[in-house]
Amino acid sequence: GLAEKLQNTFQKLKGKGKLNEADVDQAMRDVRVALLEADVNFKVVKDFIKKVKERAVGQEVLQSLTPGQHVIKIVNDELTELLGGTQSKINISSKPPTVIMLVGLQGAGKTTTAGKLANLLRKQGRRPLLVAGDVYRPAAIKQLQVLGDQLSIPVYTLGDKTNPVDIAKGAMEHARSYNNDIVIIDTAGRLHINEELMEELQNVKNAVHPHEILFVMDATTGQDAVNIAQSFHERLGIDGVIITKLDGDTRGGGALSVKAVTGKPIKFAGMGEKLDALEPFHPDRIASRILG
Amino acid sequence: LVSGKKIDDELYEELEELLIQADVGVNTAIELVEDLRKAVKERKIEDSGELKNVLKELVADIMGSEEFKLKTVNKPTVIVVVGVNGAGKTTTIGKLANNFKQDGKNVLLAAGDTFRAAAIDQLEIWGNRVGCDVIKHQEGADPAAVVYDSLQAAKARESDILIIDTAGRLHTKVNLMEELKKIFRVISREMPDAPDEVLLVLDATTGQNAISQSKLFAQAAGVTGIVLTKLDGTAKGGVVIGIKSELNIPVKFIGVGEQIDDLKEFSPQDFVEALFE
Ligand SMILES: Nc1nc2c(ncn2[C@@H]2O[C@H](COP(=O)(O)OP(=O)(O)OP(=O)(O)O)[C@@H](O)[C@H]2O)c(=O)[nH]1
Ligand SMILES: Nc1nc2c(ncn2[C@@H]2O[C@H](COP(=O)(O)OP(=O)(O)OP(=O)(O)O)[C@@H](O)[C@H]2O)c(=O)[nH]1
Ligand SMILES: [Mg+2]
Ligand SMILES: [Mg+2]
Repeated sequence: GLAEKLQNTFQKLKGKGKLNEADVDQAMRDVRVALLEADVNFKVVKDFIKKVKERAVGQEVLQSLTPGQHVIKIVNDELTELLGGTQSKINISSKPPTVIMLVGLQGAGKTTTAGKLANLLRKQGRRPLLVAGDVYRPAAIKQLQVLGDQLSIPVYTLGDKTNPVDIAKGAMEHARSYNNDIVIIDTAGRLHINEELMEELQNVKNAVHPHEILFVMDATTGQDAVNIAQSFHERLGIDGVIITKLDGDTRGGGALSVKAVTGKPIKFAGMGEKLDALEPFHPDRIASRILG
Repeated sequence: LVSGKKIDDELYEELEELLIQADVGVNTAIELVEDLRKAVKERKIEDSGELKNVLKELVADIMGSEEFKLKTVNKPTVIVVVGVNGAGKTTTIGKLANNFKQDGKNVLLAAGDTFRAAAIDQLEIWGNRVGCDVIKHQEGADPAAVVYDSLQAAKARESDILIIDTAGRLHTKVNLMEELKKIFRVISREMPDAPDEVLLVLDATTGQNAISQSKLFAQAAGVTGIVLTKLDGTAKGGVVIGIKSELNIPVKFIGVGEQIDDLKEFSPQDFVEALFE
């Protein structure tokens, strides 16, 4: 990974005598390539390298016997700081029900994550209600109902001929009548550039005032992660992020990009297709994946 | 990038960044820009406005030209659709079935995803929209058994086209890739010349992980072509350039939306134009 690459780079550079700032530039190029290969957005990489270089041109690195190790430590520290701490809590409202809305692109894993979240919160002693807010995708409602059955968690639906705003409002009334203290709204996947559908989300938000709008993103997302996350955040104001499909071999640099551009915490990681495969997001683990 | 600017390192760096931004990948981007420098030297190009055009030409050359037709001489033509979770396989099958139906073909679908919640229901709705039958078992059945039945049904009904849907699976899950290999063993036992096409569905928002996906699916399933979906978004899908040059897997179709008509044949020219927009 990057650690070995930096070691080789500095080995060659030290062979020529004392290290200087230009040598650090060479090391920064290694860091840049590593981050880009890991799918970190190229603008996020630029800002990141600037920060790292400021720290890497100090005497601590230039006079070190092991400059490669110093640089790796700086990179790791900066990455972990940028990714934020582990904040895997759902903010529970003092005035129930707490309303959670899941949003994101097509196929990101929202419906499955809705089931996982409901499962997790029920294990924490809550009484969640799942809401079938996707009226477009074939068999989307059935998909959520099957998950609800597997978990014995109720699913609120008004079918696919009702608009999502009315479904959300109906779900709130239902939650109050049946004492559900958590309402999890599954929404249809949509493009951030689809005006009409982004407005629909806005309307659902205005109707039921979610306490948590969680942006669900596939961990394999590449450079476009910045555009996508920024658009959803600007339109809706997201409160947190869930990164899915981290059980593969993707480096997950998109997660860094999302955190950098929205400033919002990555709360959970989807680690599989089963309904118990939701873990708190560990920034140090993603940092080491990104570094290879 | 305007005409009249000097051709210098800064310009080449700008182009490299454009490629990286399009998910081409840093190493492929560096190689492309090196080839560009060579071409500029060989052709004695002085106008910076020409640079982008030469780069487009280099990329279009890599993406190929004649490999985009589906091989449909056999009857039934057997097409298997594979890929990671949520890429757009089931939706693509609906669109593809519709295209064949419009061409007057007799199409049969196989609900090979027996695992995911409501996967069979989803494909059945597409079958209804297109007007073609779906061979299915109950949820939880062995996908190889569904595939076996669908091959018999396609022969018995003299279907022109059989399209087999499979469950999404991460390429790193060995047991799931073994399940896929079993499906292919069943197919080749029943019909030695099949499958005619194995389409890997790739989401255009995917970054460099698409390379790993392509490698492992190619090993397990013998991929004959890629369907690049969700190109109606802002992602460019540049990773397919490296996939074509390293693994020689061509893009055959692109998905540009969620409706039944939103599947187009791949055009290298359109692709390179969009890459630089
Ligand atoms: N391996 C893995 N698969 C996942 C994970 N989360 C979801 N999936 C799978 O990804 C696919 C898409 O999941 P869905 O829940 O349907 O995604 P969605 O965002 O609701 O899709 P749309 O409603 O069409 O936008 C399914 O095959 C899921 O089983 C995860 O963390 N790991
Ligand atoms: N915008 C857009 N959405 C697409 C496209 N292709 C598929 N989708 C959407 O992507 C989501 C996932 O599509 P599916 O067909 O369920 O994907 P899949 O690969 O079969 O998913 P799994 O079976 O769960 O692995 C759905 O919401 C589709 O409508 C496309 O070209 N453009
Ligand atoms: Mg869904
Ligand atoms: Mg499917």
